[in-house]
Amino acid sequence: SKTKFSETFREVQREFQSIFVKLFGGGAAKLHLSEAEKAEEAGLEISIRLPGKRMQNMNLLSGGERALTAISLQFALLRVKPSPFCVLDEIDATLDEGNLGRFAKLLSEFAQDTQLIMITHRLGSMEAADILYGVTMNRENISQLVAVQLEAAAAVLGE
Amino acid sequence: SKTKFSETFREVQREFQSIFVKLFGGGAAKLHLSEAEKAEEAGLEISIRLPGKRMQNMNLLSGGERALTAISLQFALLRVKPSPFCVLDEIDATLDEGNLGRFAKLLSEFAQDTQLIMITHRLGSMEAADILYGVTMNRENISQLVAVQLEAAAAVLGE
Amino acid sequence: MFLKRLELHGFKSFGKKVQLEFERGVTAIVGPNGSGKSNIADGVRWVLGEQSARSLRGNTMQDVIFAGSDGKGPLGMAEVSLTLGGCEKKLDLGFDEVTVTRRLYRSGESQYLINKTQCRLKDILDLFRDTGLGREGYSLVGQGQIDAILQARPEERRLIIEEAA
Amino acid sequence: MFLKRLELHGFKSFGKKVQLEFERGVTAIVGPNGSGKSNIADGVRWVLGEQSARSLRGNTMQDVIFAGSDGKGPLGMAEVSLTLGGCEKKLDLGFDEVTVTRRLYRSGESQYLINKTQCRLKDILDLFRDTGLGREGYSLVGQGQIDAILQARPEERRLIIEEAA
Ligand SMILES: Nc1ncnc2c1ncn2[C@@H]1O[C@H](COP(=O)(O)OP(=O)(O)OP(=O)(O)O)[C@@H](O)[C@H]1O
Ligand SMILES: Nc1ncnc2c1ncn2[C@@H]1O[C@H](COP(=O)(O)OP(=O)(O)OP(=O)(O)O)[C@@H](O)[C@H]1O
Ligand SMILES: [Mg+2]
Ligand SMILES: [Mg+2]
Repeated sequence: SKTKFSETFREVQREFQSIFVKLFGGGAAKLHLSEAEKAEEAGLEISIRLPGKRMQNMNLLSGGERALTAISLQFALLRVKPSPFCVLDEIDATLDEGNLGRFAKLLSEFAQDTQLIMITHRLGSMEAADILYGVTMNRENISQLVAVQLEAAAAVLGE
Repeated sequence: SKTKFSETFREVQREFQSIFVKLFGGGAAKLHLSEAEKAEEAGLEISIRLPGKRMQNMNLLSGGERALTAISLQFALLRVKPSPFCVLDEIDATLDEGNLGRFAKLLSEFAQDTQLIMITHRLGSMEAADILYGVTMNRENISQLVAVQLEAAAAVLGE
Repeated sequence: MFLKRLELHGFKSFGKKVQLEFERGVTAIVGPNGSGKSNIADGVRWVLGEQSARSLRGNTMQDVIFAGSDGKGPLGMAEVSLTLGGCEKKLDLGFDEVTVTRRLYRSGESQYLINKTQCRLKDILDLFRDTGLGREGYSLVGQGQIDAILQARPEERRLIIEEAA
Repeated sequence: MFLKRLELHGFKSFGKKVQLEFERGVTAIVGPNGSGKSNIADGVRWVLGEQSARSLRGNTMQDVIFAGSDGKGPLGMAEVSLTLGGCEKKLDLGFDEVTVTRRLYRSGESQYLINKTQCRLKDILDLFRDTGLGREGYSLVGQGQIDAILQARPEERRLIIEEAA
């Protein structure tokens, strides 16, 4: 229905703005619906302003800035309509250490309401986890689970 | 001409096999030309076998395995036909520490003949570099160059 | 409703049975390239009813059956079981714990089970229809797919909000 | 032939002139997200004659001109200069050191220079035609593009070998 959509849209808009500012440490983010004759042709437009920079064409964003913007929208959706669990495969791959730290903080916030399963190579995300599962290839070249200690993982990552 | 092509193809084939085995620490890699009526329809097919695993459909490869296979082919081309310089933007992003170490070794080999400019977030690649350039946003939000010490970079990366 | 357990046997690189137990909060899955992490994500996607071999990185659906390695011969069947707890209010089933199982044989024959009772693929899809489970870009984000939401056409993005509403 | 120097002024996030000196071997460019690293790669691509605004992440070519920040107003022109050494045998010019410069004004007017002499874009493209410089998937690999060679159709891949031959 049209009112349920507007309501959901406004909530996602609010959460997107708030999560974006948390992850980027500033700036602003807006969602708006484009005008269209038919409802199915209306589009969801995204416009953002990075801290200290001017509003710009989204394409000019860097790899890490794109990922963080996408994560903001993704998590806004998850906050408005929680899923029983989420599987996120290496979504933190392109974040620098500063952004990764703010992202890890956000994970801890979300962990209260949603079970998050994060496949990751990043120590920052591992530190935010409640449980760590290690996967390796055994001698027969079959996947196996191994116990992982954070200190050992840090060592393997050379950190 | 047809003979120049066959000659180049054989050299790339040889280099691809040898670089692949160096990067993966084993396995095998083959390039072959598919049959076609017209020369322009012939395709370059890639088939690989990862160490300890069976020959498989290339799509089943993991993110890091795909990147390392692509890097093997890319560098095979660069060895057969060197470019004066190459700019490589975060090609090591999905490699685990083990693969990154072998990749960094390969960089040092190539540095003799080709100038490689590597944009990277990875300490392993930084350690293989002869020169380090740091880029940051200054207070006016303009890009500036900063001097980088490897130890300082390692600290920022939390390593 | 929450995820309790995932079992993979003969699915992709899981030539021997592997079982993951889940708790509330954040679970991190870590390991070297090619060890099987994304294969676990594929297992979740598959058992929830994924019908496209391509989105599981295969050419045909049989590509998900363990093909053998240097150490072990190929298997004839792939099986994944996913167990959810706290289902009583959320799913239309009257059980608090629900296990869905999917099997595929080399012949192409498939089996689907809910709490050990055979059913059709359709029953599994209907079971999870309003939960958002298994939906790419929402409860599942594949490797390299995080910015798909930015690459999507504005109309597609609006649909994501509609489905959430 | 080797890269000696790159200068960027008013190009993308380089609101103030920046100069990079290059030596033989491996140069690593590092820094936080959004600091300007890929913009440097874009600068190289642009000065070598890139004609597609899309492959520089822009909608129009003017998107490469510094648009201003909180600390500084927009600029009216973007300029990148690339200097190569050891050119005598490799390039058809009779100089050992060659500098190519490209400028773009907000009006859309462009200027191209080889060793400070005005020329056309075509002259820059012809100069580097057989060197392989500036070619994506060969001497330039953009962010996220490393596995493009695997995604390409087999016929496209064969063309890469042909161009090398
Ligand atoms: N049917 C199959 N039988 C045996 N092995 C398989 C099968 N399908 C996939 N594999 C293997 O699984 C491996 C890929 O696993 P996966 O994608 O889970 O790796 P990953 O841990 O996510 O690695 P990365 O960190 O690089 O993303 C490949 O080496 C592939 O050969
Ligand atoms: N014309 C322009 N004027 C001002 N700033 C610009 C312009 N074009 C791009 N930018 C800015 O440059 C930044 C992107 O820089 P770049 O892509 O080089 O980052 P990066 O260092 O490669 O980061 P990452 O590590 O995330 O890939 C964006 O914040 C964008 O706003
Ligand atoms: Mg993976
Ligand atoms: Mg970049």
